[in-house]
Amino acid sequence: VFELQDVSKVYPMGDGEVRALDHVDLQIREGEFSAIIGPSGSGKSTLMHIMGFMDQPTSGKVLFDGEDMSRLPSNKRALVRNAKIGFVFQAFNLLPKLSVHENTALPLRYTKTPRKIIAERARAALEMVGLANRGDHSPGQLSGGQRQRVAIARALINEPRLILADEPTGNLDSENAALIMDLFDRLHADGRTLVLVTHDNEVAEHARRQIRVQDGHVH
Amino acid sequence: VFELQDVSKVYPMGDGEVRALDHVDLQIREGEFSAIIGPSGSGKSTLMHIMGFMDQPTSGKVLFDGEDMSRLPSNKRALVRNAKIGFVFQAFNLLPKLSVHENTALPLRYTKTPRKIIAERARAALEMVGLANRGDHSPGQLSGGQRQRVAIARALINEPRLILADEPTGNLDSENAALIMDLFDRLHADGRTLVLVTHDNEVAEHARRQIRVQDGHVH
Ligand SMILES: Nc1ncnc2c1ncn2[C@@H]1O[C@H](COP(=O)(O)OP(=O)(O)OP(=O)(O)O)[C@@H](O)[C@H]1O
Ligand SMILES: Nc1ncnc2c1ncn2[C@@H]1O[C@H](COP(=O)(O)OP(=O)(O)OP(=O)(O)O)[C@@H](O)[C@H]1O
Ligand SMILES: [Mg+2]
Ligand SMILES: [Mg+2]
Repeated sequence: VFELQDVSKVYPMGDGEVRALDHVDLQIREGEFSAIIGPSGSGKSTLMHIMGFMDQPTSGKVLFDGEDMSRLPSNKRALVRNAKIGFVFQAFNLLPKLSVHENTALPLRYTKTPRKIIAERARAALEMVGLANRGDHSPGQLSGGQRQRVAIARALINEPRLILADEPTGNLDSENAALIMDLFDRLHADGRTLVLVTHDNEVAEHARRQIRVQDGHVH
Repeated sequence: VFELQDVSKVYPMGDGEVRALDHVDLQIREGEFSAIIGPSGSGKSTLMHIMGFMDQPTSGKVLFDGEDMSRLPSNKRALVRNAKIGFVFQAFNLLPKLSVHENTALPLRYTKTPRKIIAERARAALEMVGLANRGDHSPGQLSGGQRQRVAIARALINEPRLILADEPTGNLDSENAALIMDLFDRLHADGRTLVLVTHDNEVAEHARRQIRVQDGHVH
């Protein structure tokens, strides 16, 4: 599904630089369930943003289903991403002015899916994460863990083949974390490809493969 | 230090209501180290916001050092809070347009402390959390865990008697979490009062007292 070839991401800092990723080679196969682990600031989120083509590498190539994504115009990249990838951001990125229901439905909003189907799917996704009765509230009226669960529901609404989730249980207690991991296990059993970032050892052990990141290097 | 007497917090929801806190009585003694634990959405952050008088209860009283805070005007409450309490928000609440250094120095900005001392204290606080070299960057240029550490540095800069921290290690790997817990242990040994919200069992065991919250009730 994914192949990163000699990818680096470098940011300017005063008179030096921050090498968030440093010559990374990585392949993710169809149907794989992997966990990315590593210290704070080591490059995990940067790696996920590049894999989901939310961010461009400073150098190197990103292949998705064999196609070099940097050759595509940015609107084509967004179409591929929206149709094939569900992304759960570390900071949730919910839109404060939309309701919980509208946030969840967002990935389907710009597709040809009929309104009635979108509403049903949004309700089902919120039910899956235990928040069926909060659709009319705004994200600002939810707790930290509830917002995280809305972000997960949104990422799953268009039934993506590939799910990239950045610390999906970081704000959850053990019961809700177990609920979300059961959900991910079912999606994996269904043949979808999952890549999670986590610093929770129990979550990392769920995955079949652990990818370690340290100072921008991947092992 | 703190006493909550029959405190409730209720939000409207459609034709019903959400009882975030339901007739809570709680005392926190000077020099105590307590952990608040409970499921997502159970009322932990609401409890912390009321304890730090960031939010007003729907009914009941909050006493701080024996004084009823609801009798004070809101600007007086803010002065007491700024001088005596260090607060680490679950969502960090860093100001995006200020630098990391300016964010850290913020609690001292409106006091009579000389500029030179403020700058030294901000550098020392960032050093304590392992981010000495990122003072010139903006919060948007940091990773999730790095932002959390800046929020901790900011909460400690005015050497508050009382520290309220909402999931302070939620975005940290085990090494950085241990660094922050060592810092909290030192502050506790120094005689300060600490109240942490956490769903990490190791962090909860650090505290001398566990306060359980479930559906707005405190046990
Ligand atoms: N402004 C609001 N309007 C309506 N409901 C609210 C509001 N703020 C909080 N709530 C509700 O109050 C309850 C308690 O929220 P709180 O943020 O205290 O939970 P929490 O225990 O901190 O959860 P988490 O572990 O997910 O952070 C939740 O059900 C939440 O949705
Ligand atoms: N826009 C930017 N400008 C400068 N440096 C950046 C920028 N974005 C990220 N970085 C730096 O790149 C490094 C990697 O960041 P990244 O967010 O990938 O870390 P992470 O492994 O996800 O950490 P965490 O576990 O704390 O979320 C960090 O040192 C971070 O400060
Ligand atoms: Mg990250
Ligand atoms: Mg909370």
